[in-house]
Formats: sequence, structure tokens, C-alpha cells
Amino acid sequence: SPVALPPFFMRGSIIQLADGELKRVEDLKTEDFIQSAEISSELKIDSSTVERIDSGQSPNAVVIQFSVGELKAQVCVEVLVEYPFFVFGQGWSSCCPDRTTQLFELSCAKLCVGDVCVSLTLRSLR
Amino acid sequence: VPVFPWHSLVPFLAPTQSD
Repeated sequence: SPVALPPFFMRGSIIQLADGELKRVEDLKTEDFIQSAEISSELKIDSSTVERIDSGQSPNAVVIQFSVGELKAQVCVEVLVEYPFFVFGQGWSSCCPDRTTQLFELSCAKLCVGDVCVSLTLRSLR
Repeated sequence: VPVFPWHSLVPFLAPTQSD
């Protein structure tokens, strides 16, 4: 089932970076994620390229296929159309930016095939 | 006011590890 949209995507939500700095969700920059992951001992930023966007099980859901990391592992996620992803160098983007803005007052670009999103993996599973 | 950790905003896309 699609992942419901959590409250921290609401405009004005306070986000704590890895160094303790507080920022509003709408003010986050690509560098904030990169620098936070550099500090983290467990988490690593990966580049996840959008390969496909298909309809989901319900009318307001989409299945997004990503190519993750250097190994280009194929990973599919089903989310609501308003679910925002952070695109490198661009910022928040969703499959239905109008709906994201309507529900969460978060300005969004349209998420498209070829966009490179910020994602996380564990630094090492060993 | 609730404060959320930065990593909660980012999807955890874990490829299957093959080693």
C-alpha cells in the first residue's frame, strides 16, 4: 500500500540537521542533506534516478522506479502522488505538485523521469 | 513545536545487497 504523507512535509516544519542546525523544511538545500550524511556514521546519501513513473493500485498513488547508487540497483516504491522527493540541485518535487502545494503548502516542482533524487542507504551492512 | 530529524525526509532506498 502507498506510504501516507507524514507531517514533516508541512510548510514551516522544523528540521534538525546532523550538526544540530534547525531549518524549515521549505528552506532545505541539497548541501544540507549532503553535509548531514557526511557527519552521519550510519547513513550515506545515494543518487537515485527516476526511471519510470506508473499508476499505482489506487487512483492517487504512483509507482516510481528508481535506479539507486553506483550499482544502479532497481528499486520501486509506491507513494501518493503528492509525496515529495528532494531532487539534487532543484529541491522538492512530486508527481502532482499542485496537490502537494494544496495539502502541505510546500512549493514543489514536477517530478520527471531522469530526475536525480536524494536517497539514503546504510554505509555498511557488515 | 516538534523537531524532525533530517533523515526522516529522505526515502531509504536500500538495494538488495549481493556479496
